[in-house]
Amino acid sequence: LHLGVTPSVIRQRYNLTAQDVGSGTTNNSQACAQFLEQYFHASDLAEFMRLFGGNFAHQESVARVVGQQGRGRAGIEASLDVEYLMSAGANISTWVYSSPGRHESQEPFLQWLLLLSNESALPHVHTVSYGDDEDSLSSAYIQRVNTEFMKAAARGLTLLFASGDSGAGCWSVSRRHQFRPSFPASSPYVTTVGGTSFQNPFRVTTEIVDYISGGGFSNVFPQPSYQEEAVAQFLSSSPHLPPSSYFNASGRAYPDVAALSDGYWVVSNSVPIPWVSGTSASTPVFGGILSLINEHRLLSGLPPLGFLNPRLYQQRGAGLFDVTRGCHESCLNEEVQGQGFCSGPGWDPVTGWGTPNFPALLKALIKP
Amino acid sequence: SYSPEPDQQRTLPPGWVSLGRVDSEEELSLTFALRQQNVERLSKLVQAVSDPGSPHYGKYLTLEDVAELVRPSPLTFRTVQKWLSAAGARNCHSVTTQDFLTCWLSVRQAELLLSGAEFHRYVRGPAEIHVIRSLRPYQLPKALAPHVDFVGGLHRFPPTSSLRQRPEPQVSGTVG
Repeated sequence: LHLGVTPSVIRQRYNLTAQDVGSGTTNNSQACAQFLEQYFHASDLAEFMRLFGGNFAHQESVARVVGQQGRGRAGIEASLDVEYLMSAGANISTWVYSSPGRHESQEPFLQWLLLLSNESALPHVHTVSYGDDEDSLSSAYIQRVNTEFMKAAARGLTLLFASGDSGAGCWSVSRRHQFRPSFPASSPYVTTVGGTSFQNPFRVTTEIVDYISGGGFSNVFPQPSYQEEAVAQFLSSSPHLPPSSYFNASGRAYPDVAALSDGYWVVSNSVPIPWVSGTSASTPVFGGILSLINEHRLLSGLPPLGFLNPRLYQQRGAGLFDVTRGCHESCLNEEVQGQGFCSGPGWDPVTGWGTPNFPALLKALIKP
Repeated sequence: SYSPEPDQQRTLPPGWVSLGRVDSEEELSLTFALRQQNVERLSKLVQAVSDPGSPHYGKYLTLEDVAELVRPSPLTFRTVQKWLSAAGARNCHSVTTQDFLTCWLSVRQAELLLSGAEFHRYVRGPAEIHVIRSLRPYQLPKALAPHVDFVGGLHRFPPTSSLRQRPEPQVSGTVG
């Protein structure tokens, strides 16, 4: 029994033992970035670990904070990102990027991209909670940002983006409803993380879809070859497909993976806060687990995982718990009645290939 | 002239309130995304280092390698720098890959440089987050079309959090 998601619940569900922590002997590192102009307080992390970090080795503080900190109130998102990245990827050097203090005329997310292009030594894994509706951004901007993700992938950085919290999304195009994809979740050069819930919210049990989990098909980026087979499999076998006019079946489909996104405990401004939900919770959890796998790879003299998707789809989601129950939300109308896509066996546009089963995922990704 | 971002949404996002036009002598920091080279080759390199079946799998580039590949052409550099310095831009900073340039200009200079733009100050929510943005489209001289992808700091507002605190789940017949 449990009363909400804490590090122990995460580590139990994803089969992380007390030994599954960073060794402290490698140059392994991870980072989380949020652009909500929120502050992160080191005292919150210390309090969080005092409350919830008792049964695994962990670091008490972050290695580096990029962006001014400390003066304003802490934000829940900034607190949650760090606390769960450092609980799943425990005892691994962690950076926090939050952009308070930038000039009023600057764009926080763009400033983060400039940082990526200006620092040679960066953490291997970056978890990012940021998304905009694809249709609200200019194609010049979207294409350029996509190239920035290519630059990061070429350098072996793993970029994980939250898939969004509006399910398939919904908007009206020439008076017809359509699903509304989100960017950067729809970029073919990042790994996108969806969200799940426990079937019984008070037990560590099977995971089902969290109805908010962002997912769908890009209207900007064509489907990358690495996922064509998996997507075709889904489209030919799902018994609950929405009308084809709602989505672009030839677009980049997302998310790629998922993790719990429902009912988290967070400490912010020294106050423990329950039942916090969103894919910006599942993203640092998945990122921390990839950092642990990088730890084993580095200890074996192997390079870090880098851009994960080609390998993830080639291995057909080996090492992940397949989530096959539940659907996410979408347009509230007669035609789809609020239901977007539904999960199913294998890959699906709600939870991707599924959620991490650490020992099995390590076995699948430790090979050269 | 031409508009680099005709399809960028320019409506005021919910929660933001205009505080009016910014004084023309105030300073702005704007980011210019310069046109890169060899993007196609970069895409192929990403596939090579990310595909487990490739002999180059895991053989990643350094930042300097990436810079070597995508850095803008000398013509792009010269054209953009001449254009910016003629407009009075100063304290320009580049990045290792040289494909972004961040410069300081007064509002007056920026509105002359990016014709059509009109800078206003906006504020959001209890945290009193302030931004300066233009909801009007900007245009660049046609000669810049091959050299500038877009200008950052005009239209896009900081995102809002989508985290939510849900009510405690009620599961009948279990934990009291």
